[in-house]
Amino acid sequence: MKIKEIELNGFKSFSDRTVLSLHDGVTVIVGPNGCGKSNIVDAFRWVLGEQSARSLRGEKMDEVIFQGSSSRKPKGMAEVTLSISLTPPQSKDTGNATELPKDDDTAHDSVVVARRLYRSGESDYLLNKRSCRLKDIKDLFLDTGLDVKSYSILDQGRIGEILNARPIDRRFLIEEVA
Amino acid sequence: MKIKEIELNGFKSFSDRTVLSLHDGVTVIVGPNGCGKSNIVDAFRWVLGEQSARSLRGEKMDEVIFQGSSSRKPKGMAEVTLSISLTPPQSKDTGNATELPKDDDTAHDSVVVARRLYRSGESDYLLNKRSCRLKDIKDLFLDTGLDVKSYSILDQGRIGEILNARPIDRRFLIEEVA
Amino acid sequence: TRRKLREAYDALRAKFAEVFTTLFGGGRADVVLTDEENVLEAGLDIIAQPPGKKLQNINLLSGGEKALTSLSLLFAGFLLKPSPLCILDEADATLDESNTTRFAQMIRELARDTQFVVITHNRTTMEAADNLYGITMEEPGASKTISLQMSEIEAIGVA
Amino acid sequence: TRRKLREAYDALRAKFAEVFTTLFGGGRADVVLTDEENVLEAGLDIIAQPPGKKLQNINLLSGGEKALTSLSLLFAGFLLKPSPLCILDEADATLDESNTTRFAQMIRELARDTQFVVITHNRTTMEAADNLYGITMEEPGASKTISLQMSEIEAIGVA
Ligand SMILES: Nc1ncnc2c1ncn2[C@@H]1O[C@H](COP(=O)(O)OP(=O)(O)OP(=O)(O)O)[C@@H](O)[C@H]1O
Ligand SMILES: Nc1ncnc2c1ncn2[C@@H]1O[C@H](COP(=O)(O)OP(=O)(O)OP(=O)(O)O)[C@@H](O)[C@H]1O
Ligand SMILES: [Mg+2]
Ligand SMILES: [Mg+2]
Repeated sequence: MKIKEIELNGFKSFSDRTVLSLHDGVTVIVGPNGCGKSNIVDAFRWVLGEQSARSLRGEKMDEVIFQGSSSRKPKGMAEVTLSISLTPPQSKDTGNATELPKDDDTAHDSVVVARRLYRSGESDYLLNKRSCRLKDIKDLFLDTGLDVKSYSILDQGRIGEILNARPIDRRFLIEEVA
Repeated sequence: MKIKEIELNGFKSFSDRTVLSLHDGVTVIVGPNGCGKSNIVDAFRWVLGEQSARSLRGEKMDEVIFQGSSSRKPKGMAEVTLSISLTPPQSKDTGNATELPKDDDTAHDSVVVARRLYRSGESDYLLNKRSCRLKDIKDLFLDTGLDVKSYSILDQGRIGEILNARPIDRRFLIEEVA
Repeated sequence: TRRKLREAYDALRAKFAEVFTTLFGGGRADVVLTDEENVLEAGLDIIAQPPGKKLQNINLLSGGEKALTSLSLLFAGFLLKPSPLCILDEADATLDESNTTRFAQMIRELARDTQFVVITHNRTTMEAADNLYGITMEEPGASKTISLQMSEIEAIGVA
Repeated sequence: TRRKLREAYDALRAKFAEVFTTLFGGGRADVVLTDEENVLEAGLDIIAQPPGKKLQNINLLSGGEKALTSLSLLFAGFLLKPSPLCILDEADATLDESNTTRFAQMIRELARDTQFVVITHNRTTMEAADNLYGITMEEPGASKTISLQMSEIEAIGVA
């Protein structure tokens, strides 16, 4: 499976709708301090189902909603959308593949996952634009191998963690490979 | 007071005697990964009286003695020497200045502090080449203001500590300024 | 299961040793169970010896050596069980020129089977990009994304 | 004594606000007792708002913004009570070009009354040097020091 693009809208410093298309190979993101690069990493974690505000540098989850700046008013909702194309080998591997809601204008080998959070605290998960539960999203990711493994996302400044960890806390390395 | 030079001999990766002269202003140290730059910082901490092996990235203090490499045999002793020149204003401030051992070939406004550690575990402190106690060295530094304040030495990777610290652990900032 | 873990452990040891030597241009490393008999519960110790140096406590390594050792371990896991996506946020921050070059080379190899998203301030890493995006904040506090060519990176205030 | 601490606190607040604005080229910051009445025992909260942004929890700041905020606080303490010596080990590792330039400028100013020893991989910081030393390991595992000119830094394998 491949990620086609990620879209941020009202998520952290991305007040306006922003799309990043991901192609094959290496996508490099650059920019000055504080411009929003690590916020994009947070967006990936969040749309992939992250439940802990601390993992996104916050104390409360509503801190991911654009809170305003000297040039913008705050937003009422944060939304991140992930467009994924599923390649044929995937569907033959997963005989019990998640039954995706059929959507007339989307090919069945393409999936759009979205997560929303409103100021009210209400949150929404969508699969091909239909509301669903977090569980459905997580199952889809498990099937497609997109569940966040410990070594898939390396946060800024946390590269030394594995060396400083206690030996027992490094077990995930063999457990995830097994 | 000014530091004139620091000399490392058998300290960490500095197998052979090395002298760094410090002049006024900014001294910048560069080099590839693992070449020994942070070891120089450790040398300053050590000669200034650091007692904790952990603050020098070690588990035991004898790890500061050059342990050998593919091109060198291990050494039997680590030694760091700090040459300091005390400027006149200093002696009028400290009416009860540490009584320095007089040394014929050293001007009285110049001090040489050395610390040694042998494989046997024996350690030595010297003030103008005469053996003394750690206490004498620490008193001298207190008098000259060279005692290691929390903000005088910023170790690699530890810049974020003050922000991550608990509010109560940041009190040293006002206590050291007072 | 015990056997699966044992196989994973053996594979990880071999792959880690290989990746470490590639990234460091030499030296040797190993990852070892704290109790060889107990693959189900024992912890893992990391042994790392950069080229030309004597084997010592891993904490004595330099900042850059530690980063490269961590990356070797993570990439080893990655090679054994690829993920569709890998995101690295300034993983090269403490690496010098030659280590960054080897890091960038390894990313390009791993990127054949995986989509990599790499955040960096380092020019050598930028040059390894298939696609380059700049993030800007021309309007204070509001992030925007622009597609970039290597020749344009000066303009947006990076390395 | 209570009065000495109160004076130190007031001085630190003012100096931190000033240094922060200098290093960030704007914005505002403050350091605040968790209990205004209790200068003898209360902890210190750090408030930081980079230019153009809204005031938020300090943890939401970027890596570079956090580093610059920490440096502002340390330099503020330094300006109020100078030390003969200050050692910075790769304090600029996460800073971009323009922040590194302001950081280097501030170091040069502070260096009038203090001897600075700065370890870096960054060219801008190197250019702020009065004296430049290169550390090398031509013989594996054995460090040596050489005096350098800016023009020679390529040769020893740095940025
Ligand atoms: N909910 C929000 N609303 C508005 N701005 C936010 C929000 N959450 C975070 N920010 C801002 O985003 C900025 C941090 O962005 P980010 O961590 O992505 O920077 P970065 O590009 O990674 O920088 P660096 O190179 O320093 O690591 C902070 O200044 C923070 O104030
Ligand atoms: N007692 C010792 N004997 C020999 N070598 C040692 C000793 N203690 C530490 N070393 C070596 O010194 C090296 C680390 O040096 P140091 O931390 O100064 O590097 P550095 O120049 O700061 O690098 P970086 O740019 O990556 O931070 C390690 O490779 C370590 O093995
Ligand atoms: Mg960042
Ligand atoms: Mg170092």
